[in-house]
Order: sequence, then structure tokens, then C-alpha cells
Amino acid sequence: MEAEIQPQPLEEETYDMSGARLALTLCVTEEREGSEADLDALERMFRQLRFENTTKENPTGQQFLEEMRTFQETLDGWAEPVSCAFVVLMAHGDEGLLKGVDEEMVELDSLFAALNNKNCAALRGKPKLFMVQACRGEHRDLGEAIGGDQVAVMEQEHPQTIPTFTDTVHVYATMEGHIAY
Amino acid sequence: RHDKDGSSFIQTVADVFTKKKGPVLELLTEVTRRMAEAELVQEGRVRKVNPEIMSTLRKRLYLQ
Repeated sequence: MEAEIQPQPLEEETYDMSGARLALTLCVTEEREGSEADLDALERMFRQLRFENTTKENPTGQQFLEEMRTFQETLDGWAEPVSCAFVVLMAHGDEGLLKGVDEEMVELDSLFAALNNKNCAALRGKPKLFMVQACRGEHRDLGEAIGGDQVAVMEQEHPQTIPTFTDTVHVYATMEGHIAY
Repeated sequence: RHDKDGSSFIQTVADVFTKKKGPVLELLTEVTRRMAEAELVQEGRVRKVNPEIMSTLRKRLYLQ
């Protein structure tokens, strides 16, 4: 008879955050009402989390790329060890693309690549956070009623809905475009 | 995006990341929960939106 396996707790390994924390915020504010409130909220957040943040407003498509390269050079040239980078990108967009203030599209993958473990030695094996506030297409989600029993839900004074795409974990064996061994 | 209050995603991230403690992936789950609860009204119709989180982190990441 097989012995019952006793699962062990996960090891609590964490990233060392004792070094410098640098952030970059690139934001198209033109024809994006409400961006100023987002920039204010991010500035407060970065201050509290002890990130040294640089904000650039209204970059062109080309400048999105240039600012990411400059950020990578800053990280690699930083005098102390760097622990973490946090990048926020805000603009109009489409799937995989951001639109500069000059309407020129730039590929998100090109922006992300500037800080990967190959291209940014200072961040090799260290955490990199990217947050993108932009459209990824034209679809609008109307949501679904929670519970599945449409009659019962309709009787509620305040019907609750849930987005169509929550409660799923996407786990792929490899990165998009790469072989899985 | 609200004309004055900003985008629901950035505002929710900033609120959760400054007021809650925990590993980043758990904080982002809280962001998703809050955004999923919200009902945004556009052109008189309810719209729902949720962020998508893809992670290749190898360890727990704490920002606090």
C-alpha cells in the first residue's frame, strides 16, 4: 500500500528589496482627460513605496522607446545596487501597441525588452513591474449576472454582474513565440 | 477614464498598493476583485472591466 504524501508548506523566498528602487512613468495626457489625477495618485504611491520616480508627459512613439533606453542606461549606471524597477505606461492603444502623442504606434514588447535580463544587467534576476493603462482593442464587456439563475437575479433590487474574464489563471509552458521543451 | 478622477485601474492600484500589505501578486488579486465589483456606466449601459495579470516572478515580491 502506498504511503500517503504529506504536502509541505511553500518556501517563503522573497526578492531582496534593500537596494535602490527606480520608477518611470510615461504618460500621454493630451486627449486623455483624467490623466492628471492618475499621475498624482502614482506620485503619492511611489513616494510611499520609496521609489525614485521620473515622469515624462506626452512622449511621441519614438520617445517611448528612447525613454525606456535612457531608463535602462540609468539603471545600469546607478551607483548602488538596484532592487526593483517599476514602469507605468499610459496612452491610447491597441493589442500589443501604444500610441505616442504624434499618433505613431510603438510595440509594447519593444518597451518591455529594454529591461529584460539580457538587456539590463542591473536588473538581472530582479523584479520588474510594468503596468499599462491603455486599450487593447475595441470590445466592451457588458458582464454576466452572478449566480446563473437569471430570474432570481432579476428580482434583486441591485443586480450584481461580474466581468466575463475573471477567475482564470493563464499558465503557458513557454513565453509567446517560444518553443516548449 | 473618468474626466476628473482618472482611470479605474491606476486609481485602484495606487489605493491598494498604498493601503494594503502583502505580496504584489496578492495585491493585484485585490485590484482585480475591486475592479470586478465596480460597474462603470458608459452611454447609459453598464460596462465591466478587469485587469489581466501575467507573471514570471520567481519569488514573492513585497514593495512595502
